[in-house]
Amino acid sequence: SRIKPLSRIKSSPRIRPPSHILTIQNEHIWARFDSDTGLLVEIKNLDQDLLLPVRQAFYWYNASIGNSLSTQASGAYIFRPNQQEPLLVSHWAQTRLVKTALVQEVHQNFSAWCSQVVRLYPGQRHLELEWTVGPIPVGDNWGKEVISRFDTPLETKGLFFTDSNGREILERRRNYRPTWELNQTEPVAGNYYPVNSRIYITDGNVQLTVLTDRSQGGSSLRDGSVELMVHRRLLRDDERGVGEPLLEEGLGLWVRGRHLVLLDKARTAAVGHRLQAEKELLAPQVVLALGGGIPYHPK
Amino acid sequence: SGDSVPLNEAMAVLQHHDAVSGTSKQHVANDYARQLAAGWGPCEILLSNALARFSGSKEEFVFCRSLNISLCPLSQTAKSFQVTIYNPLGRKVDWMVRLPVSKHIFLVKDPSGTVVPSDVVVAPSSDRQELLFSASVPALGFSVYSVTQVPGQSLQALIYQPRAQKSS
Repeated sequence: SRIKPLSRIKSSPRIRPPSHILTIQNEHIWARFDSDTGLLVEIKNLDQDLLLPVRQAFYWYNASIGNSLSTQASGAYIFRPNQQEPLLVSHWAQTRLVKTALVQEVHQNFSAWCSQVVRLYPGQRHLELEWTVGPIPVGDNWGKEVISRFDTPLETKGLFFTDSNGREILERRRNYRPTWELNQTEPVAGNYYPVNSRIYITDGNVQLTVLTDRSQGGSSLRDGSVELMVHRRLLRDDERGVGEPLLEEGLGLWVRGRHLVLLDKARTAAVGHRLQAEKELLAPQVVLALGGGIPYHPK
Repeated sequence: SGDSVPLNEAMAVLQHHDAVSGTSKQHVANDYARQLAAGWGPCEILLSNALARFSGSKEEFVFCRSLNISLCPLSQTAKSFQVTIYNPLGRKVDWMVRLPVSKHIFLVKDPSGTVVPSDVVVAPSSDRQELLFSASVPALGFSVYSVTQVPGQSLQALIYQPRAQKSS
């Protein structure tokens, strides 16, 4: 369905479209999308009757080329946005809804270089977000560092959790280091950490976990918020030894990956994300054949 | 004969921090990808030999490396084919298989020959179809499902079949 850009709707509130609800669900999960913008706005764990407003969207940081504070540019070794606030890829998405007995999915098209499919299979206890980003346009001479960000009302008191190689979970505290007195000079990059398989936030009762299908940079830059960096395309070398910017030749790469979102009670969340992360890491392999081969054992 | 050494060696080279974190020059990153791809080939032969031995029949096994962008020449053209799903986990899993297919209806049977529910959906931002069916795969084991095109039935017919007009 083609949804009018938010700006036009705001300018004439009287003609807001009928607020038909856009949802997908299975036995365990229910997800709602804003009928004006097509963005994910709510997730419900039906088993535990847990409802959490979760707004997910794609943003991009404008890569620094050095400024008055420091000549350091963003590059292969260094992530350094030129401002704290990222820019929205799009306020709204063109959506298409697919519902069959075996899958319910919402296809979201944010721009020519950013789309996503939010998917639920029967029996699945997580929401699958298959994102496709790229080729990142750099015609405006701005390097871009693209993130997927989840915003919730959870009061997380500056804390978030990231894993180390899928085993140990480490507690992270914004603008803080446990082993030395941190003088935070990079409010964004200084709070980014490696995420090998998962990142989560909790208010002690409810936990929102995002599983990744590859290592990414991630953080929680404000309470209730989680972000993961999915793709980068930069125009300057960061003077740390590579001697060239992180800039693929030609049109540039497009990347497809998946984020699995789990909403749980904090005390039962671990069993959910640990078992699912194992299934993700050791996913089945598919091999095809035309069939009708000759027997392997002569007899 | 198959061989996993080239892939092992490629993975060994890729322990370098440049490969892990992407801090190499572009041509080096391209070479890392080349080494990995070169290692896949002989490994796929090794896997095929193992599958032939365990499944008891010598097949021309095909590995579709671009399933994540709905590309697989075999499943998109063959009228019937087998799908072997290997589960490396130490516990049984149910897994939704998604395969790009031609515009037809398909019948999917499980290893015991029982027909399992399947669907054909349009892949995102393209007009490609994907066949979906849920596979149950044993721990550290594999299951072989067979897929057959239903003759005469095309996807269009199913989707645009005129609904019987309700009697007024």
